[in-house]
Amino acid sequence: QETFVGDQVLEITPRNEEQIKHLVELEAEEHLQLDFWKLPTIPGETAHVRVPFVSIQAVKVFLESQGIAYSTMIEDVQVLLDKENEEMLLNRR
Amino acid sequence: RQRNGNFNFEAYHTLEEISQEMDTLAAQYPGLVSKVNIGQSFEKRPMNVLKFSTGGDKPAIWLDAGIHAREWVTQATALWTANKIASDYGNDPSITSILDTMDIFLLPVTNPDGYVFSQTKNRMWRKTRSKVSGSFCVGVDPNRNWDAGFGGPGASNNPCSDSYHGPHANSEVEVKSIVDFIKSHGKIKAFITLHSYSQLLMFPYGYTCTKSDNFDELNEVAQKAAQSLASLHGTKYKVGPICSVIYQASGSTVDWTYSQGIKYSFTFELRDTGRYGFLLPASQIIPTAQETWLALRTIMEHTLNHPY
Repeated sequence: QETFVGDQVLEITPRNEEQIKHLVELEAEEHLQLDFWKLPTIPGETAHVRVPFVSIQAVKVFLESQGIAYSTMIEDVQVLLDKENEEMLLNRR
Repeated sequence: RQRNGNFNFEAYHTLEEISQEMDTLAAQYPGLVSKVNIGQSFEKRPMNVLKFSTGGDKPAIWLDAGIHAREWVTQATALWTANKIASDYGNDPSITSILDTMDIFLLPVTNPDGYVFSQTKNRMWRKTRSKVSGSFCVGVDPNRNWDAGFGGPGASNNPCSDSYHGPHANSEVEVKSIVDFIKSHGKIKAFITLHSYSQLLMFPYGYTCTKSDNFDELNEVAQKAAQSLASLHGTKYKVGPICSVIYQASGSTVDWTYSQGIKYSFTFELRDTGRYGFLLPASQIIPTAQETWLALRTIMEHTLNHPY
């Protein structure tokens, strides 16, 4: 079972087409292993991306350097998954 | 085994438990509910549809969930909805009149291989589990694999991408099984597919941003459905054609069903009212299912009252 300890989901709000283009380029950086839960589409609409723990620093530095607004939607993905697992086991018992 | 009638909808379930609940439902309502096999997945898991029918060869409504494996709340909502349809028949005038005139087909797990993989190996898995020749990557995005603008913008030709459209339209046996069923049935009048998340109610087109011929009617029905949904827990939905509400996406389900003449083709993106994305806490399954039901019923009533 793959784990996601320390992975975060960022809520990113690109202001304009240029910032959306930067996000699309970021998605193409395969080594970052970004998992877009909600793709950037329209300026002002939020995009959601799961960022593996090892890439968080690089991604946040990139967003800040480009002046792209973001917030942390999920602090640690694995915490939610553990809770989900717990509930499934509880239910099965 | 789960004893009759106390299936815990407040929790997520394995594929086996879902399958057992489908059997239980068919056993509880023998005159109304039956299980129909429409094929099998790449890893040979059965694709079983629940058929709600009062007999005869009627026009029908199709509802499916879980095409993107990791969106568990859609499978859970579909199962709750199955129970609601069965228990409301004969009690709720609206559902009774719908089922006296039309059949309902409901496929709770459209992507069984992906669902099992998301429960056993990788919770983030979204695609099918088919092997792509010439690539070490696995799986195709089944919502880009339909023969509607296939391979166009909004889908990737990279097998490692989460929106990989596949080697050709209907390459995924899960998609092909539904295509064959829809074509052989021939009288499907509404097609509704449940995704999550973002609270969107969308209709064709996705592969192009031109307006469909039935734009006005579909928009009106979708607005009404979204208002019904919001009336219960205040969950706000955005309504419109796929292309303008989110993005241009080629090869999507409802573009194909609409191209087959199924006018009432809708895609739901269910709730995330708490910023959990598709990792919605299990405690929100029932509220999500209850509000979605009001929208589904609105669409089914419109379909019943506007035969074509």
